[in-house]
Amino acid sequence: MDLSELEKDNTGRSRLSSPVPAVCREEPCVLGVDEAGRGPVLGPMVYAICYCPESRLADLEALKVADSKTLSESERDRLFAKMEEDQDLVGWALDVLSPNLISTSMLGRVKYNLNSLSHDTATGLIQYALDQGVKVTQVFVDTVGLPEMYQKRLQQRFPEITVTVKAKADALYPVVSAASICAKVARDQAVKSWQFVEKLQDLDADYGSGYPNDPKTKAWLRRHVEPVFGFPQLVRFSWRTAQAILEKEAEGVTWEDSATEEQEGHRRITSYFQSEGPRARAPHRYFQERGLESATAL
Amino acid sequence: LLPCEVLANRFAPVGRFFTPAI
Amino acid sequence: PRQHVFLIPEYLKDASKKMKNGLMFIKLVNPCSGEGAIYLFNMCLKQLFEIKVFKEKHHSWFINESVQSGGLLHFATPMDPLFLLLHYLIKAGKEGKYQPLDQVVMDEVFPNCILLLKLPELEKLLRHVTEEKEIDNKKYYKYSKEKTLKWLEKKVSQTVAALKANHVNVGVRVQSAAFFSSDQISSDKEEDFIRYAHGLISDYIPKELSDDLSKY
Repeated sequence: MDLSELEKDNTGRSRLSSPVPAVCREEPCVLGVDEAGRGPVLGPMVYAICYCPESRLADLEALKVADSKTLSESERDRLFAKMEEDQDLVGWALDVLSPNLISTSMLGRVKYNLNSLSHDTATGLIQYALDQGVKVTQVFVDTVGLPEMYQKRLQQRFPEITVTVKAKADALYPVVSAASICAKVARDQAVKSWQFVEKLQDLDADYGSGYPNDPKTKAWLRRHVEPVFGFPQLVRFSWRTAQAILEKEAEGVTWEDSATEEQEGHRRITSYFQSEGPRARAPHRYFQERGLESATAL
Repeated sequence: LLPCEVLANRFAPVGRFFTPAI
Repeated sequence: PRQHVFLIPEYLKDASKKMKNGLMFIKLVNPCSGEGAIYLFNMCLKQLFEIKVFKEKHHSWFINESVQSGGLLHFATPMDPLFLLLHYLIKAGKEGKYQPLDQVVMDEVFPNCILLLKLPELEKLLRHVTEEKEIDNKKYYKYSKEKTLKWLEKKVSQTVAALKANHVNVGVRVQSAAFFSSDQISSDKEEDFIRYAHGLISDYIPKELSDDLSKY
């Protein structure tokens, strides 16, 4: 899989896709959606779609794209290669959401949580397939959050398509499992070949699976925490695991809108009337309008 | 000039981590 | 160590190279409030600078490979030292007699005020605000309110000219200086400029003198 675009800039989101098999523009197609890397505290989260003509579902099944969770990394790579070979059987597309995009979405002033990010990304990929002219008639999605609400939203968005949102959809529908394989192959490769924008001296890529409970991952996080900058951008700052380490190891930071501002005790109403002794004359408005005051200490 | 207050006066690997951008 | 970020005139840079302690931060009196304030003294050219600080919450600096909390930005601007000398002359003037300068410019709270005695052309400066007498080749000075008001009036006129030249918004509405249309200036009356300039100068003189100047 060519992730060179991602390696150029891994701080946003990047989209990769296969050519659209001609047959998918003529025949009704089934499309599966799944994601990889939802849980880890580091690395990107990858959303993938895979679509193939209804008439060829048996061939896809024959590829043995069983429940991708049961496949090893090398088996996934082999299967992905076969799907790439069989260009007139399946098409795929994926969105790589960088850890930086995830963190800045979740920690932004206006919170954009992971479920919304996931739903919007899945919707965007389905729309992408339609824009490419794929004749999608059915969509199967592995659920994120409440299946009913998610199903309802997708069905409203794509009224002419039959949408099925189900937990464990990757074990039930081969086209979802194929999407899951695409997503996992992309994520594994992105993590393995991660280009650190931070010129880390003692770079070691020994961060394990990236899951919060993986001791290797936890050790790596502790080794690479920087008191002022936190972590390299491989890490999802919005994850509890990361925040816990920052709270312990990193310097405090205050922002204009940081919560402490609100918590500050409200002054007693009487304090507004008590004169605070001879009030020093305020600086002339020329200075006040420019936020300038005399320096009384260095 | 940062839009936040880092409550410390200390060494910081600015060159490594901070890539100014508009 | 704490680090400070300063905006200072370019020519001061070599002052600190030319001689050790070429530039000194000293605490002197704020002639308006009587409290202490930080000044910068250029020992080479014997020039005084006032220090203003831009202070806004939730800022910090990256300075090379370090972070500095606070994010304060200091400005050093040349200041007429006569405002500081005036503070001492007015104080001494209350005794109503002529005195040698080194007995006037003394301050146990801000001992560095004696640096003011090193200023070039001091006598010329003092003539703006004092009557002087010479006895046995020694000069004695007494504060003169009339001369001072005349001197301050010149300051106000210079400031009015500078306000116009710099399109400073002196309109009575307190607005951020950033939002105003240039035709606003023409509508600002001469009186607004004089009032504004008087207010600005009054940041550098005692309240009582500010009131006298206002009447004057």
